[in-house]
Amino acid sequence: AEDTGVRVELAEEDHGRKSSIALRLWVEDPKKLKGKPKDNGAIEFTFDLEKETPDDVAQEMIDSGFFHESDLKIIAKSIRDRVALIQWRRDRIGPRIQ
Amino acid sequence: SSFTQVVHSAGRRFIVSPVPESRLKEQ
Repeated sequence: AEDTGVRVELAEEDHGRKSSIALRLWVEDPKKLKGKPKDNGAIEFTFDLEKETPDDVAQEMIDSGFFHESDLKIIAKSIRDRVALIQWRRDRIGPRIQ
Repeated sequence: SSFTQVVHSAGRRFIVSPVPESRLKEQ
């Protein structure tokens, strides 16, 4: 995945069984964003792999004032790339504890 | 504590905490 300057990581161990997981997002390189982020903290949130889309979360982060509207795409892409990796890993490994 | 919580109108909670220095790229 291309480096967007925004880092999204798992905020908890993923055992591959729950549809919702905790993720943590923070801006590693603010110069890559169009707008100025509200602060440089890490934002932790829960994401439902089955029911939600990265764009939903990105829009809610903008509504909540964390990022500027013009950064919607880059925030959504950063979340999408991490979610794709989690899904790929789950498809390969499956639920670890049967 | 240095954690702040923001709840979006759709109900999602965002918990903001400081990023460990080690994780921030050199500015």
